[in-house]
Amino acid sequence: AQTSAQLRAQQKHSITAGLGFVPLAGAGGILTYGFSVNQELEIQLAAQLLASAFPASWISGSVNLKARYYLGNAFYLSAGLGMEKGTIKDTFILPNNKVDVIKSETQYSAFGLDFGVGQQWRWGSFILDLEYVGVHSPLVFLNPRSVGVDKQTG
Amino acid sequence: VELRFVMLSVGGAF
Repeated sequence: AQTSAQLRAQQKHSITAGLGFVPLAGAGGILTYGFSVNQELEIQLAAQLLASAFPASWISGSVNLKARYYLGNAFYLSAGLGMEKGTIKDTFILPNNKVDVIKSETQYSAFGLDFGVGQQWRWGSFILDLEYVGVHSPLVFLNPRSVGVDKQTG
Repeated sequence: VELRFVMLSVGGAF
């Protein structure tokens, strides 16, 4: 049987779909195309959707271009650049007046950085990819727009 | 900063 590293050198193209968890109460999905330059280096284009319910309602979609460097047979580090669009919705109940509720909605677009650590195994043409920790950090925000809605209830 | 923990993906290579 061939090792994952040997298969990366032979199979130039890969497509993977994944599901993950976002702390504290979120989840995400990712669709990735990869191009293997050689055993060590892979260039990836990934579309990602992340959503979280806590501490605020938040959803974001991003497209990332990444370089993934394999240190051995399966272990990798990845770094990339991304373009992200997101919406954050939050509700504040004022402590001094329980009938006042402030709702805010922020829409943003941002360029960001993306880092990841994980392992990818290949058996024949099958791929199993486990990214242990991924970080996406928006850095440069473009036209962030905030809408505040002040609601009187009761 | 958005973190994601344990992203499990499956797919194919060609």
